[in-house]
Amino acid sequence: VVEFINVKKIYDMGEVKVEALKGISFEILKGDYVIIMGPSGSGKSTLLHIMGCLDRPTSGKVLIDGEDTSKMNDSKLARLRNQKIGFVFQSFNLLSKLTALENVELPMIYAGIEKRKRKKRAIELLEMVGLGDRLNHRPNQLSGGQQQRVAIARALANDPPIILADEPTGNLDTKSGEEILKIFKMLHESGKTIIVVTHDPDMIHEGKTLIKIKDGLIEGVEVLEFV
Amino acid sequence: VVEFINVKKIYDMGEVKVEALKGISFEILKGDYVIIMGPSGSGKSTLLHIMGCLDRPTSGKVLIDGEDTSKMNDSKLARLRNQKIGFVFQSFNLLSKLTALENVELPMIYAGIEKRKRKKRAIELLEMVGLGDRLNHRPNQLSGGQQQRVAIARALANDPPIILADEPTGNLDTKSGEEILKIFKMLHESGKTIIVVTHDPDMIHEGKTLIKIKDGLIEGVEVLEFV
Ligand SMILES: Nc1ncnc2c1ncn2[C@@H]1O[C@H](COP(=O)(O)OP(=O)(O)OP(=O)(O)O)[C@@H](O)[C@H]1O
Ligand SMILES: Nc1ncnc2c1ncn2[C@@H]1O[C@H](COP(=O)(O)OP(=O)(O)OP(=O)(O)O)[C@@H](O)[C@H]1O
Ligand SMILES: [Mg+2]
Ligand SMILES: [Mg+2]
Repeated sequence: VVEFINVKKIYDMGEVKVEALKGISFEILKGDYVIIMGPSGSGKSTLLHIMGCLDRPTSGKVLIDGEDTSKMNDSKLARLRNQKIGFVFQSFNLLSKLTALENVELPMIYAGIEKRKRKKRAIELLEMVGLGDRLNHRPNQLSGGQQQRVAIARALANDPPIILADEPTGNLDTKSGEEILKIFKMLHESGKTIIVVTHDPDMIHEGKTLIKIKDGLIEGVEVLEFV
Repeated sequence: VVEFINVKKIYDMGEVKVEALKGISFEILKGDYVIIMGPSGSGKSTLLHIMGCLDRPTSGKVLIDGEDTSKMNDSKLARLRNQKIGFVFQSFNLLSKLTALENVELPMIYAGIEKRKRKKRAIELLEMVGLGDRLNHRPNQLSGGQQQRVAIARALANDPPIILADEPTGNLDTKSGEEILKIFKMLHESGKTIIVVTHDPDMIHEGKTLIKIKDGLIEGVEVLEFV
């Protein structure tokens, strides 16, 4: 469902070039549950953003469901993102002028879902992540972990087949974090492809595949099913 | 060094009032290493912001080094913050137009430190957190964990006697997180008072005192020295 072929990402800062990804190749099969781990600064978020079509590689190919994303223009890419990919950002990226409810409704507005249906779904999603009593709070009226949970609810709004989550439990206590992992487990069992970047070693018990990143390169790929 | 006397914080949202802190009282002695834990949304960041004089309680008293903060005007409070308190924010709060180096220099500019001295110290602090090769990156050219480490370096800029850190390792891999804990340990052994809000249960091995918060109240205070 996701394939990278020798993907490189170079940030050109004038006198300095930062090689964030130095040639990444792998294939993720439909319905997998992939954990991506690696040191701070090793390229995980860069990788996930390119995978989620939020950024383009400097060179190399990215295939989503067999389609070459470099052949797509920006609007086709945006539609692909809106329909197929739910993205949880490491720094949440919520819109500060909108309430929690409105933030979760936003992807459904783009998908053309009618008002009553999307409001109902947004409420259900926020209740599922324990924020039923925070619907009308704006992001700066929410705790860090509450903002993170709004970002998770928003990623699930259009029931996308692929979920990309960048450190989704970093601001959550153990119990809230386990609630989120239960949700991901349930989504995975319903057939979705889950790809999570995390620093939490316990997540090794959740996933089926582990990809280890170091210095912009894949250090190893492991099967986790018998751990 | 820090004393709370029946501190309450109520957010008035018109038709709804959120009681983030419902009456918190405790004393932190000079040189302690306090860990604050509790569920997402329980009031930890609110508590830490009031402790760091970034916010005022709705009612109750806060004493820093015996001085009643409610008797101070905003400029006196700002000077107290700049000289005595280093604050690491849960969402970093870096200035997006400044480089990592300039962000770390900022508190020293307010303290009137001359240019050459503060630049030298900012470089040393960024090297200490492993960002010696990222001095001229702006926050959006840094990974999440790198931004977190710039926020930590900035909090230490004026060598403050009190360090307040709101989930300082949430975006760091285990190894980078341990580097930060080593720095905190060293600062503690040099006589500083360290107060860390964290969701990481391993931090229980670092601190001397544990304060557990739940629903805006203190659920328990434990001595950790024999764990
Ligand atoms: N400006 C505000 N207006 C209304 N409610 C607020 C505001 N700021 C915070 N809150 C609420 O106060 C409560 C405490 O928030 P706080 O940020 O202190 O939690 P926390 O313990 O730090 O949580 P986390 O672990 O998720 O960071 C939360 O339930 C939050 O929704
Ligand atoms: N816009 C940019 N310009 C220059 N360098 C960048 C830019 N964005 C990221 N980098 C660099 O690319 C590298 C990879 O960043 P990335 O955000 O992918 O790391 P990460 O693995 O997600 O780290 P973390 O675990 O800290 O979130 C980092 O060293 C970072 O400094
Ligand atoms: Mg990252
Ligand atoms: Mg918080």
